[in-house]
Amino acid sequence: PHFIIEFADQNDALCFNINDKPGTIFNLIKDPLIGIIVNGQTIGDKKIDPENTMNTYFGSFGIVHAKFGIRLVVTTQDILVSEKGKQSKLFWSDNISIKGSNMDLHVAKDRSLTVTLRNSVKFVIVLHKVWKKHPYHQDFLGFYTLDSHLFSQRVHGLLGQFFHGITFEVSDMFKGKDPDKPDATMFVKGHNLTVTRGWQKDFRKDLKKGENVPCWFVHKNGTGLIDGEIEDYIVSGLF
Amino acid sequence: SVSVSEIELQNVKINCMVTSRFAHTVMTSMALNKANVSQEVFFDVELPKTAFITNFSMEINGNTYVGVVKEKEKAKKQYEAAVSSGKTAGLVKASGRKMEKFSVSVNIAANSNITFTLTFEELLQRRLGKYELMIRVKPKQLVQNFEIVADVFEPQGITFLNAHGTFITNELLPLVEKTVTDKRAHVSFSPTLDQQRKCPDCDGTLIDGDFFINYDVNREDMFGNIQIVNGYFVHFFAPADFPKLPKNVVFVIDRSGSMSGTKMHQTHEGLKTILNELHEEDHFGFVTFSGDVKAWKPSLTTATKENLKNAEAFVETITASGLTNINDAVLFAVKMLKDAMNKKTVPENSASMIILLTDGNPNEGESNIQSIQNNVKNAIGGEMTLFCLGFGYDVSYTFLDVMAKQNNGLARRIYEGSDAVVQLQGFYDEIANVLLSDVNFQYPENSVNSLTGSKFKQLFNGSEIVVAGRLNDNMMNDLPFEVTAQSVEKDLVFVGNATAQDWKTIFPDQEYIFGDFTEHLWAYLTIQNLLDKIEKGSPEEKIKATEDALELSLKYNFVTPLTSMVVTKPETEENPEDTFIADKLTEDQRRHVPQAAGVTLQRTYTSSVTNWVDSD
Repeated sequence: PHFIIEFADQNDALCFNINDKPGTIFNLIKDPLIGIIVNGQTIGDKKIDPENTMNTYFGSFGIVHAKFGIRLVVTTQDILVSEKGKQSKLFWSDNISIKGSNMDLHVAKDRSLTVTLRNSVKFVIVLHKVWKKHPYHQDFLGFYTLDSHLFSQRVHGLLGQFFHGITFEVSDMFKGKDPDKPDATMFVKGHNLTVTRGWQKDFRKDLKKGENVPCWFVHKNGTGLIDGEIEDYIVSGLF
Repeated sequence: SVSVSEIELQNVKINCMVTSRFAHTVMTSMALNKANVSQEVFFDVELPKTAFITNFSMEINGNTYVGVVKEKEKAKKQYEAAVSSGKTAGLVKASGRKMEKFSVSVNIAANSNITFTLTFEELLQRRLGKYELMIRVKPKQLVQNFEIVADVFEPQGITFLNAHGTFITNELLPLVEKTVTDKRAHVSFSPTLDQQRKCPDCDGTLIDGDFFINYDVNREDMFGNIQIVNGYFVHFFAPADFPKLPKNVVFVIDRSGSMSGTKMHQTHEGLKTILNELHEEDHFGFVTFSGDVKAWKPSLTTATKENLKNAEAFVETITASGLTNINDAVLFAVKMLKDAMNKKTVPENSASMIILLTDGNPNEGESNIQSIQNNVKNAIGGEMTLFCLGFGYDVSYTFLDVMAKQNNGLARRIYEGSDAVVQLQGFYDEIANVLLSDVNFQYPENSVNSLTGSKFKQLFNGSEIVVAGRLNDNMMNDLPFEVTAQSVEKDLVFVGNATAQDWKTIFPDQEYIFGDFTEHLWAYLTIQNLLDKIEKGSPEEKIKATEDALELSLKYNFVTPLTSMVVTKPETEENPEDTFIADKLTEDQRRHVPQAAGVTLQRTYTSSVTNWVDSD
């Protein structure tokens, strides 16, 4: 999957890819103080396109709000909601809004799920539907944090560690392998990294084409940008 | 080809994958510099003019240098300095009638090897009942491993497939292996080093010429074949077994001074052959022009044996001298055809056409090219088709091409040479037999968008109409359609509903053929349509068409007349930075381009963030 960290004020962004075996579950957000966990499990292509390498995507997300007793399992097929022991199932083919005391859900048919957890977080999960007969690709999900300012200072995870900002410095732009994508040196978290100017897509507004988001790409699974290594973020289950 | 002394050509592989007429060709050459000094290695490839380059790379000692497709103007600006200092050169050159040449050279160190890979794509056109894939091979020296491999996948089923080459001798013939099984075909040709030799003890190679694969597909359905793949569709329409429409044809022949000699002799011969192929139900006329305009007869004549004999005698009397008045000649021909239609001296369901043969630019009467195009377009008013034959190299081909396209026809260059008569006849064979006229394709407006051209003045025997588009919902697996056309006897309406096929079922043991070929086919056709529109549209249409064609060319990495492929060569002491450009040539122009400059940047950010994770 692609990870994008956007700095709206500066109109700039950082990005990196995380590649591992399909089926791996990564912790994206973990805030022990407010009791929120977001984990995502990857899927691969149906088969490998001979012209490309195996890509992985998020196929399901598990979201827990321990204090509210909320659990959500979002897959490309359906959305399982569990609140204080009560369970319900929503389908992507629904167009539905549910307002609860601690959580609001809105499913835009075959498009997105917006989740608002009272006084903590708001995020959107986007459904990327792929042609059923496509020989390689299958449906996958995207996760977008819309409001993260209420997370505690202890929030971590592949995304969570960036919620309270980071300091980085980009200098010495030089010609990279691709003439359209110059390289530069980035100083971040005490490391000097070679980064490449590129772009990734934000699919929230335009689900088909997406909008290009220019970003500084950090190579090798975000090494140097993320705390530790990707193995540190692998968990054994969605919850 | 890769050549130069002490360069060993180790590998040449040409791999073609054709899926539903869309051909994806990858040419790979690997060479080793066996010398103790660095040497320049040349990589020359001839590819069809109708193809778009999509990729080029050079791998030198494990480092890969990849070509990047950029907007032509942007690339030009960026590399302006280098152009002025003469550091760059065009990579693509015109090369003969059907091909253009991609050519790059690079300096490689002693005992190093290099691999060039060029990829291009094209939609094979059906002509006279067959598709033709042409591969030009000129390795210039013996190759350790030489291989041509082609795989053809046609969901409609293959009726026949032939593979042959201009260089294939009786000894090499058994090496052309061909397997055809219903929907797929595999062709390979892989001579050993010894089999490539011109003679047992010499280094000359027999492999020098063109390799052709010709084939056709089944046409069981009258309404054609529609393929739906991942939100895109393509409709192939070439119904068989329709009687030919009678035709009304006026030949407008240039007899200006420049046509004298061989050209006029070849025109005589060509016309006589063509006359022999007219049928009794056809009507025809001759208008000849230099500074003035003359008609053989004031009105159209039926193609009786006697009239044809008289016409042949007339053709012999056409002699060349004087200036060139294209405007009045074509308008005269239009009037002849219109008179015949108004007086109903020609059948109601018949195809009316003008075939203009000229070798020069208008210099008598109306000589402003745009005014002539406007006059002709207004006079024709969509009621007949104009075909233009440009004879030789001095002709203003673009003028003829635009004028023909504006009137639903097409232009062809006739190359001066001993086979000019054959070229004239070949062109006539392609267009002479009209099966259907006013062929219109309709799909539900709320289901499709970005449709390529869907209205065609005529369908020629042995050709094929291709329409492609995007589906509003890429989950769609069904598409209703309607095709209307006029045949000799009646108005036809084909109505149907196409369903997406399961490629895994059609080609079970095949990994999905090549990715999103239907989407590429749509993009290729759309760009071709837009390039036509740039030539013949109104100023507003031109601007929009240019923007759209550029966007698609960049998106699909096609080197079209609007884009350039920038190839950065490895740095050497002599050339610290060297960049080359591959352009798509238009008839009128060749472009030369650019070289880059560095920029430095320093920024520091500390900020709150919004972030996300997604995959595309």
